[in-house]
Amino acid sequence: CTETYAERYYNRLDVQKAMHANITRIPYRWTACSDVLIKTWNDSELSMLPTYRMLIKAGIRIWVFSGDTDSVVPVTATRFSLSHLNLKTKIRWYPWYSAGQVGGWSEVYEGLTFASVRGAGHEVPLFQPRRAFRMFVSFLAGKPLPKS
Amino acid sequence: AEERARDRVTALPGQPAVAFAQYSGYVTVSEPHGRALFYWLTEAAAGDPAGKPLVLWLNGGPGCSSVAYGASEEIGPFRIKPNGTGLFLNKYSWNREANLLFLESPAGVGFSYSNTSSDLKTSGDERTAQDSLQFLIGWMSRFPQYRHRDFYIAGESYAGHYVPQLARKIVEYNKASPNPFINLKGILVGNAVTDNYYDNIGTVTYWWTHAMISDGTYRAILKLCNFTSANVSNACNRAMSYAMNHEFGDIDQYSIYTPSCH
Repeated sequence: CTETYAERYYNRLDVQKAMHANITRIPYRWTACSDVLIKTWNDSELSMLPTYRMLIKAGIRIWVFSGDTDSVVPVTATRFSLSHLNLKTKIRWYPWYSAGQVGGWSEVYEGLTFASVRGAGHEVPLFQPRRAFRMFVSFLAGKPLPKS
Repeated sequence: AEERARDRVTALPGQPAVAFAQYSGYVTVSEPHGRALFYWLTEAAAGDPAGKPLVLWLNGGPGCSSVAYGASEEIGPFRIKPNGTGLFLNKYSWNREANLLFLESPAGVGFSYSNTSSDLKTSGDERTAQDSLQFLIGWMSRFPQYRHRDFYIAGESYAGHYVPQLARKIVEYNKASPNPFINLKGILVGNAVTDNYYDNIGTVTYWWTHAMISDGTYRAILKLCNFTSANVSNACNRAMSYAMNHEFGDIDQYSIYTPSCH
């Protein structure tokens, strides 16, 4: 229920003042998600795979991760999509570790790293903050996730 | 410098004392339309922020707020106490290792606004990416210390579109610039909307392999839904709705093994 806390906190006038927010007095309450936008969204690309290929060519580091208890954009969806990039495998599928436990599984391809995060939902850092942070540190370092 | 000083956040109500600096405010992305995007920067908590990378975090939706999710319940330095009475520290905040920039995008999300109200009904991938690039250019002129800094873009869900699309705009912008200053090094996306067809097949497969739907419903969806098309047929809608309304039960679909929020 944490998003209800945000709805309360960011609608407080003292919070908006402290953040220099809502200076134009928007005619609606601050909310975590806008119904208007999601219902009237115009253009949406069918696939991001061509963009991934362009970014790989441009030498941009790409990491894609999945919390494996999410059923809205689940790990199987992401894996199925990524498999159609047909990338060459550099480091074969292995369990990665955080605090002595399997933090998830990972596979490193030419140009892209995939990692699952075990026991995490759609918002990975909310459900598995320590594993998410461990993954972030490896991403910034540009190093594969730890094997122990 | 004056704009930067004006954006400085001394402290948020109910916030524990912290040593890192915070800034928040608006960057205009379209003068004619009066469109401005709201940001919140929490600088790195450990070591010298000048030596740490800049990470821009985008949530998805489309239409959801990076302040509500990314900052307040995922990677930001603060968590919100129940009933919004104050803040407490997030032990695994990503600002231990980076300067975190949360952007509410596009206009209409959170505190971001447009003085042209029709803008809220004409948003889409293309303008969102263009506005976010415009935001970055304007923001980095206000915070020139972040020009040429190692820069990463991260996000989740529908930001599986926003993040690579903004990265693509930056790569193109840098190619066209005699002196590029946005030093994009990488992108990191989680539970990311990636490909309409493969995502949908993979999603229904997850529902079946995790015993959330029956064999019959699984077969019906695969038979009635043509995921190669952006338009969903009534028969497909009915099959999907049956699964969610009669077979899932009262679960949190975003985290199927934890209690749902009432």
